[in-house]
Amino acid sequence: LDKILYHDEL
Amino acid sequence: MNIFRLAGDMTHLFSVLVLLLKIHTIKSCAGVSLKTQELYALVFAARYLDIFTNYISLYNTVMKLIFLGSSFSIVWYMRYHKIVRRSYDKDQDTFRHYFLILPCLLLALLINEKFTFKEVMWTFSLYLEAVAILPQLVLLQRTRNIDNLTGQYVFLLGAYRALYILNWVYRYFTEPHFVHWITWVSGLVQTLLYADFFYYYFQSWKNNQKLHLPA
Repeated sequence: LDKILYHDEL
Repeated sequence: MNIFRLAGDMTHLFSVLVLLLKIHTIKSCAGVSLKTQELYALVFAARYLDIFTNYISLYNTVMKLIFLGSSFSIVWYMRYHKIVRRSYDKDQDTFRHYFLILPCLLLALLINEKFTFKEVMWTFSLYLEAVAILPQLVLLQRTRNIDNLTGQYVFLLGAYRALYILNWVYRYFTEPHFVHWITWVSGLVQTLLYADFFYYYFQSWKNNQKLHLPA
């Protein structure tokens, strides 16, 4: 899973 | 989403509301740094490039829209509103904020997780957010009488950063492979910049005196 690009924070 | 993250976001939201309240109802932006506000507008514009392409949740999208809308409207008020702009301390707000943008951009080009346009802009926004409060802190130091709303605005911003660190600690222990060095280091730097302010904020609160930062 590409964790890096999963920007779930503001 | 954990409680620290939610509390952090809410504190961030309150800080913006406090500032908008001051500007909109009192029609004053005295003690507020336009330089810092312009940097925040740039931070959000660079970070939320994925707002319409990368859907995470309704909460996420709405908050992004609020931060984008509020930051640009604050800049608009301070620059163009015929009453508000008169209260802007232009002569005191002299920090060369352009000198922060270029180093942050260069650093983002050099140190990033992935060399793509969106990822570099995201990283740039993290570095820039870390230092965006500096013009505001310098202006506070020069302001003789810091009014309550401005003091609370900066306090809430600092609290938001501190809560985000607790959020990362929580996520580190509860989520697998949750390691984001760039986010953490820039976030830590950002929070440390508030340490001095926090010290004097609590001193004034404890002694029931008006907030005043020594030069």
